[in-house]
Amino acid sequence: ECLAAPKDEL
Amino acid sequence: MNAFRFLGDMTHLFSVLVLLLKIYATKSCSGVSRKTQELYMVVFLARYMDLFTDYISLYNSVMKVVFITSSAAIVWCMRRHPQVRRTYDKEQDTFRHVVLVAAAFVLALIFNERFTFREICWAFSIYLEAVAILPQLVLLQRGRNVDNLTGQYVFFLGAYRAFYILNWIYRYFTEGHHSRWISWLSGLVQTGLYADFFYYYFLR
Repeated sequence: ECLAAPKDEL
Repeated sequence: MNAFRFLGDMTHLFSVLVLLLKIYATKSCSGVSRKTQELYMVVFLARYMDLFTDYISLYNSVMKVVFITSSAAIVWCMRRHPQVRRTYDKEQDTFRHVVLVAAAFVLALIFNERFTFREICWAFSIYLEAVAILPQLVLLQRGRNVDNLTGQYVFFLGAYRAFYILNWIYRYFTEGHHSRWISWLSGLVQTGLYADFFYYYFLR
């Protein structure tokens, strides 16, 4: 499943 | 947080500190592309606008503030500081960086994870960051004398994204298969652009 990448990176 | 990502963030932070040191210590920005610095400021503003809405961690928020303020400070110095602005070689820094902004924006409208304001701004910032170094690389190739600090600045900037690629590989194997194709492709392009610089940097 193509989950959206978490935006926890800088 | 994994070691690759932390190393990447520290290398990125270090590159900004090296540039700030160069400008502050020598009161000169010769050899530095103001256009690249303006692009980086746009990258950080577009990517970190969730600074006030989503709290991820103290580290994440502090680093976002540091990157936004340091890039703004460098652009301010190169535009307004009476001594520094005189050393900016305007006629050398000729890359039409508006083209890069427009291209990244169009790409973000077409290729994004969700057609929302936040996601389009995020994709725009990722695409723009991949090419933001171009004016600086062109300036380096034009100028014979690459002073050490500017060379180190570009080197650390290239190394940081290489660490991030290792971070994505690590996360791919440990956290499941998120779709990171935007980051992957842009990160590879970004690191690839530095390849020839690294080649000459180590040969010199």
